[in-house]
Amino acid sequence: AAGESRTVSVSPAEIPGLHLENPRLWWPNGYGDQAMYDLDLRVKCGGAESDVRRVRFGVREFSYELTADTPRGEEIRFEFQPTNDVRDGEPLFDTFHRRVVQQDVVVPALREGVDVSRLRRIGKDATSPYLVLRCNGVRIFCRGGNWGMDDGMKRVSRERLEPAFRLHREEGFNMVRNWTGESTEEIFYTLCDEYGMLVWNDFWISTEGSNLNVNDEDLFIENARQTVKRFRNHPSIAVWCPRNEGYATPTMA
Amino acid sequence: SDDATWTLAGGWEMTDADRVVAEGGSLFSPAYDTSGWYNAVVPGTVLTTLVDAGVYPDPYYGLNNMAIPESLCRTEWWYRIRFDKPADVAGRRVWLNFEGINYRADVWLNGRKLGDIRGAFVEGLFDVTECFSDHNVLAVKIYPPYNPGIPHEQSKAAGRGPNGGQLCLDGPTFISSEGWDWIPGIRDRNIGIWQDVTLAYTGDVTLAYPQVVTDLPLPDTSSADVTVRMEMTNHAAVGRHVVLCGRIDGVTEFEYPVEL
Repeated sequence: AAGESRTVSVSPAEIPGLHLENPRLWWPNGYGDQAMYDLDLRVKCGGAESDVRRVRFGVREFSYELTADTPRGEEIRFEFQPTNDVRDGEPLFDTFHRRVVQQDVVVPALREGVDVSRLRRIGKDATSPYLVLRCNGVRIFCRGGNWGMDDGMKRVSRERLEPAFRLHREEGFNMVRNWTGESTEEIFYTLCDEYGMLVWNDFWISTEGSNLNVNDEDLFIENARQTVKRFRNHPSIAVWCPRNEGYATPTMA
Repeated sequence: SDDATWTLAGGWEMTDADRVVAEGGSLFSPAYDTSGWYNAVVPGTVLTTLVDAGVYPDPYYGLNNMAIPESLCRTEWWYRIRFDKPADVAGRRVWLNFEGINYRADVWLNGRKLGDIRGAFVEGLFDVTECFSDHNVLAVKIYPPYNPGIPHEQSKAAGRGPNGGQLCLDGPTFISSEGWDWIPGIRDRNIGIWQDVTLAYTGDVTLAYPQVVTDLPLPDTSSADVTVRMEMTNHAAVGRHVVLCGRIDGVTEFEYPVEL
C-alpha cells in the first residue's frame, strides 16, 4: 500500500537461478582465493527504473565451536563463551550469558555429571577455552592483529589503509580484530574481503568503568542495528562481538 | 558515482559557530561571505580540516598532540557546501544521505531544517525532493559531546575509571576519544562529517539494506543456495506494482514481482 515498507525475500524456491553449481568460494588468507560475486538489484516501476543497489558478497559458511578442558579433564564443548569477568571473586553474568550458560553449558554439563561449580572457573583459573572457527567446513588457524587507537583524523582512504592489509597478508595473517569498532567503515571491510582477513568485530560500547550500560541504550541499539545491516554482506566478518572487556547489555542480548 | 548517485566530495567549507553568529546573515543566501571559513576535508573530522589548514600540526607525530587545545572538544561547528542540481530531476525523488557524522548534527538544506543525526554509525537519510532546487546550499551543524570526559589512572579508590572510554552521556562513537592516562588528555578529536555525503535520485519505490545469505550443504561445497532479502518501501500516495530484477555476475538473472 501507499507508504508501505516491507522485507522482500527471494530464494532458490522462487528463483531456481539462485542455486549456484560449483560456486567460487571465499576463503581466509592462506586457505584459498577470496572469490567475490556482484549482485545488481533493480526495482522497476511502470517500466522505469526506480532504484538500484549493487552488493558484493562471497560464498562461504562459518561454523563455531568453543572447547574447554575442566580441571578434572572433562572436555566440555559449547556454542558460545560465558563471561569470565569476576568481581569480588564471583563471576558476573548478565542475562545473555546466563541464558547461554544454562542452555549450552550448565544443562549439558549437569546431564553429563560435570561439577558445574568448577566449570565457572574454567576461563579464570584453568585452561582457557578456545574458539574453533571453520570456514566452508575447514578448521582455520587464526592469526592476526588488533586494530584500533583512532588518530582523530579519520584518514581511512584505501590509499592509507591498504599497505597495512598487504603487510598483514604477507605476514601470513588471516584475522583482524576491529577493536571497539574503531574501524567500522566500508573500506575497512572491503579490504578485509579482498585480503582474506577474518573480522572479529567489536561494538563500540564502553570498555571501561563499572560495566554500566551505555547511557542511551536506544541510541546504541539503533547504531548497532544499522551497522549490522550495512556491513553484514562482507564475507570477512566472522564474529559480531558485543563489546571489549565485558559483555552485552540486556537489550543488545 | 553513477547516473543516479553523486558524492558531495569537494567544495565543503567549515567554521566555528561563534563566527556564524558574529558575522550575521543567512547561511543560505547566495551572497553569504565564507571567505573566512576553512576549506573542509569531507570525509574527515574537524581536526582533519584544521590540520589540513595549518591551524594545528599533525598530532600523529612527536608531541604535536599537545598543541591541540582543550577548547576543540567544546566547540560547535558549521559545515556548508553549495552545489547545483546535477541532472534533470523531473518526476524523481531526491535523497541526501550522510553515511556517518560524529557526534550529533542538525542538517539544513536551502533554509529548511531536514532533521538531525545522532551517533557515529547511523545513516542520516533525508527526502529533499520538496526543497531541492537548481542551486542548493547544504549546511550542517555539528555538536561536541555532552561531556568529553576526564581520563584518570585506575586505582582502588577511583575504580577502573573511564580511561580511554566512551564519552559520557553520548551515543556510540569512537572509544579512545577521551584520552588515556599515559598521555596528556586531549579529548574529542573525532567530531565531524567522517563519512561520505551522497545525493541520489530514485523513483517512488526504494531498496534498502539488501542481505545476501549463502548456504552450503556442508561438507559438500559443490553448490550453494543464495537467499536475497531487502527492505522495499513505496513512498507514493498510491499502491505500486513493481518488479525486482537481479543479476549475479552478469550471468544469473531473475525477475520477481512485488506489490506495495
